[in-house]
Amino acid sequence: GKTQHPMYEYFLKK
Amino acid sequence: MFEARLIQGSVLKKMIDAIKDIVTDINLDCSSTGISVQAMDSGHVCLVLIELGSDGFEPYRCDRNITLGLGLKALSVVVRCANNDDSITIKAQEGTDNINFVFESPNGEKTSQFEIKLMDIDSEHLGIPDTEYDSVVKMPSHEFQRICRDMSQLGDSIVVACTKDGIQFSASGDMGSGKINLRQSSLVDKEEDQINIELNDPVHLTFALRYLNYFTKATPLSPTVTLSLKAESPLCVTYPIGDFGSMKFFLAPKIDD
Repeated sequence: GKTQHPMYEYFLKK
Repeated sequence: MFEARLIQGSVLKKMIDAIKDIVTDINLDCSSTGISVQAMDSGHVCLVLIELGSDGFEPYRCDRNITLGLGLKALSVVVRCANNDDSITIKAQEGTDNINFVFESPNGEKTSQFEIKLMDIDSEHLGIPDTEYDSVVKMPSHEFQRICRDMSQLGDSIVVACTKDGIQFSASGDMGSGKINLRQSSLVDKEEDQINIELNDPVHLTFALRYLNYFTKATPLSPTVTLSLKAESPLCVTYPIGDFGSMKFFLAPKIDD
């Protein structure tokens, strides 16, 4: 199956 | 003092309609260059970014950078009281905990004033890197909306594949499967009906249709939408707002366990 990863894993917290 | 008047108030109504199913509260970050909003859904799966340049407002005044926290429910209730051809002025004084909205009819005969309490919203800002996308596809926004709606009848996920032959959307589920192919248009009367595909590298990604269907609520904002795709990176769905701003939605791809 496929899972959805949260945005945090792509865009860094400022 | 912050004051911004949007001549076409309906734009604000459309913006709120586009995001109210995804986020509950927003911070309006106001500076001398304009207004920006960054918000994520509660699951932190998708991110909304609104950017409005000060040149879209007349007048626009922002003496000092100010962050205005608003609940979308209240904002939605208030903005719905404006007529589509009203202008909308947003006003906030420094040091107060209210934001004011003034609606004016085009002939100036009717003015309405509303006030909403500001909220202290603790939001995390993410840095969105400049990205060189593998493929950038511009298409009519109603076409993208239709594809997402149709594909969600078949399954929860949509596979988006860009090759030199065009862009393919596909979905499958218990009932069966479907594929929709779009090719770059050659001769089209209206520019907004054009499908334009820029391809640097072929790309193949899977996304949750639930979110894409939320994003397409922004369709009334613009006749065109741009999909920017890159392998293993979030999809960026961009709706231009007039010639002074944009609403962008970012969605991380689904990846194999």
